Amino acid sequence: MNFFRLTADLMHLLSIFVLLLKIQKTRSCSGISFKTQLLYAVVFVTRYLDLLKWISLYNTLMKIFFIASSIYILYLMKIKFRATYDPSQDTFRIEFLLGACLLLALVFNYTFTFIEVLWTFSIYLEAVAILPQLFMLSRTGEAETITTHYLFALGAYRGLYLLNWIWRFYTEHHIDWIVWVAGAIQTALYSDFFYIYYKKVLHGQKFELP
Amino acid sequence: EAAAKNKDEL
Repeated sequence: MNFFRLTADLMHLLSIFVLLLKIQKTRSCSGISFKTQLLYAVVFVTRYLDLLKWISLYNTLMKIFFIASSIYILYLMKIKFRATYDPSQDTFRIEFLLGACLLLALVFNYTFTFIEVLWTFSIYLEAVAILPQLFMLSRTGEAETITTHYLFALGAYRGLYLLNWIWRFYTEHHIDWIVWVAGAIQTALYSDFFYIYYKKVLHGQKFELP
Repeated sequence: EAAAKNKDEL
């Protein structure tokens, strides 16, 4: 564990709490892509098939939290606050993402086993899971400030993981190409968002696309 | 690959 990775994980936790706060406080999931949340649930379930394999208490608790919270968010969006979800805004075709990620995972993996291919699939899928949300944002052209805080925390988590990998490469010669390439792409997807977040939200303005 | 066996990251 190092500073970057711990901070990244805490940002990830924070992003989920901000999302839950947004839904509970406004009693609405408007502006949130159900498809992105669905993809995250798929990511966590397929990645943490090794849940029973002991690494540390921290590792196990975080895995349980990520799986449970992602499914809870699906429940909030699909059942509790269903009326506030507008599917006509959430039109990104996730079938292509799922198909492409599965294909890539079958071809580019470390070991061709069931668990390993699903783990690789989850890494690729996480890289692009935010696309339906960003697509929704670009369609509506604006977002509630709290939603942008959620996205910022999520993007910051990814950015900090890049720093963590650089740190780990120099301190422990840790190498993981699959995770690095996917993580770099994932972080790059946030660059436009970061720019507008910095220009607008941090200066007290509403998030609006130019 | 050592990386594939040591999945300590989340």
